[in-house]
Amino acid sequence: MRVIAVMNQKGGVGKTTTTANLGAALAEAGKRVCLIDMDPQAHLTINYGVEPSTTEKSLYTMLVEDGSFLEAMQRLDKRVALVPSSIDLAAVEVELVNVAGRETLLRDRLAASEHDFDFVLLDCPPSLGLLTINALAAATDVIIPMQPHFLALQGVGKLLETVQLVNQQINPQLKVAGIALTMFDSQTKLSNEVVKDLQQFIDQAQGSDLPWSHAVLFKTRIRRNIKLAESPSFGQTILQYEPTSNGAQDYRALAKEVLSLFKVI
Amino acid sequence: MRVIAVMNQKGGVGKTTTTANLGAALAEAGKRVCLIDMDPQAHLTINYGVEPSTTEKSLYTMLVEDGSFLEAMQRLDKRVALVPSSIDLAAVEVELVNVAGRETLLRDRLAASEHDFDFVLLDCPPSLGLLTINALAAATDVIIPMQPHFLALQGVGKLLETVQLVNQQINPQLKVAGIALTMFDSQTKLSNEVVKDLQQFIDQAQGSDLPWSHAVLFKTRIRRNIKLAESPSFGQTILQYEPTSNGAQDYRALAKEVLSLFKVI
Ligand SMILES: Nc1ncnc2c1ncn2[C@@H]1O[C@H](COP(=O)(O)OP(=O)(O)OP(=O)(O)O)[C@@H](O)[C@H]1O
Ligand SMILES: Nc1ncnc2c1ncn2[C@@H]1O[C@H](COP(=O)(O)OP(=O)(O)OP(=O)(O)O)[C@@H](O)[C@H]1O
Ligand SMILES: [Mg+2]
Ligand SMILES: [Mg+2]
Repeated sequence: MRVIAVMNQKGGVGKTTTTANLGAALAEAGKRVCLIDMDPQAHLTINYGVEPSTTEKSLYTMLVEDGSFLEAMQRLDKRVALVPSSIDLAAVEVELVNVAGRETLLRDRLAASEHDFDFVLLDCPPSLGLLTINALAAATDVIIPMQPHFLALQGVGKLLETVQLVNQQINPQLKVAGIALTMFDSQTKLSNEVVKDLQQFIDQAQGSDLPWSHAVLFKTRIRRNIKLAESPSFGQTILQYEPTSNGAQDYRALAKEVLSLFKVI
Repeated sequence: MRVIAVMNQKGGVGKTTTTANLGAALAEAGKRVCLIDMDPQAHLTINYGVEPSTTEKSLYTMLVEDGSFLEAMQRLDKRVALVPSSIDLAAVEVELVNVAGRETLLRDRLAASEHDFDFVLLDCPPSLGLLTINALAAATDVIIPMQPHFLALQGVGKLLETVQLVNQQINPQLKVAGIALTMFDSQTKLSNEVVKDLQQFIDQAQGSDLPWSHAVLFKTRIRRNIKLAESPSFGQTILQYEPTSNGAQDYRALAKEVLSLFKVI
């Protein structure tokens, strides 16, 4: 089983859109997928048509009230389950500031339940706070969605520093599987420059013992496609909403790359 | 003097791009502007070509070390000053969790200094945490940049709830000046639907005693323009980098609307 943290402290880079649609594409390819909404904004939860404020069991009950993973999970589909977020999560960092073991609550809850998912995907909030740290502590792999922009590049150093910290102090199996370029506009010089910079950075890490030494820059670029922004308003993934769109094609292609990367195709 | 919090807990909606370029356009129009980078990511600081980690005085020294506003400020231009962010800011929420008066530290520091700016713009992080609360507690007005997408609409309720909370408990002069639509693509049905929803929402609040009863939906749409994403890589605003671009035109137009809204044109 792979536990994948979909993370980037930069806002609005497609973390939620990637978790929702990569998850759907992995399930379409026959894998059993559990999605966990780690963000108090609850956009992943909304994307799947689940009402965040009225769900009783959620990531909050799991992390703060010692609730079980299986209880918090809602089955959405034959191969897709979801642990929804809740508004209460917003205060969790402050609520847990003095609780021992607060960084590994998610890991403990996942370990305490018998379950048979092929993939667990964790949609992280735009920050490097306690919720993201819990995701990194529980994950086997990290996928980093990124917009091919200059400001996006600025955050990568800090992001990888955090991954390294968690790898060294809490979770030695944590590694970066890859970077997925989102909202991609191949026409612009800026996108191509950012791609070059990223590829160079990844190549230089090869052979080192850094947790991103085997990271790839996914060949699939998720192109800008308004259908991806529309589908959450119908409580659907892109595969349900517009199965022939560029958005659907791109996320299926990304799923194929992810499956071959983990050699489970 | 107007203190404007540029806020939205949703990530990547153009808060930093708006603070940087609206600020530059207000200065170009003759106003004295101070920009304050409230985000540990320090993207506003980078956008103006200032190196965040090496600056000694920053928002951190102002809020946590009782430093003065005038000391933390760097003069960038005849009419533009900046209080840079610093990496230390990332831990501030946890560091100050038990400090009395932690929500009004910024307000206190601004009040303690003699200064003669026409506008102070506060670039907020993508969260409703302590740094954003400090901005709201110190502000006279809020400008909300928003992408005309469905998920963006989902956050507005929570955002306004927070504004109302701060207005009632800490800062009775806080009000929402307006919503600025960013990364706007007029071609899409989704943008037009979101515009309709927002306009309706704003109209319904008219005549109430809510802090957004006089809010406007700015007529200026900031169009998607790759030049806006390129300019930070040169440490420049769009007015310096590409003064004739759509991005420059749109932010000058937004500045004009802001000035007429505050009747200081
Ligand atoms: N490829 C795409 N084409 C068009 N719109 C997109 C694409 N990917 C995401 N979006 C839209 O852009 C906005 C930001 O995406 P999303 O919410 O997935 O980012 P995020 O990284 O999860 O944001 P946050 O940091 O707030 O959690 C959303 O409105 C989403 O619907
Ligand atoms: N109108 C625009 N056209 C093209 N690119 C834009 C536009 N506005 C912003 N961008 C780019 O989109 C990305 C997100 O914008 P920005 O960083 O200003 O958002 P933000 O709300 O401050 O994000 P965060 O939530 O991370 O603080 C940046 O790379 C920026 O350069
Ligand atoms: Mg998200
Ligand atoms: Mg920003």
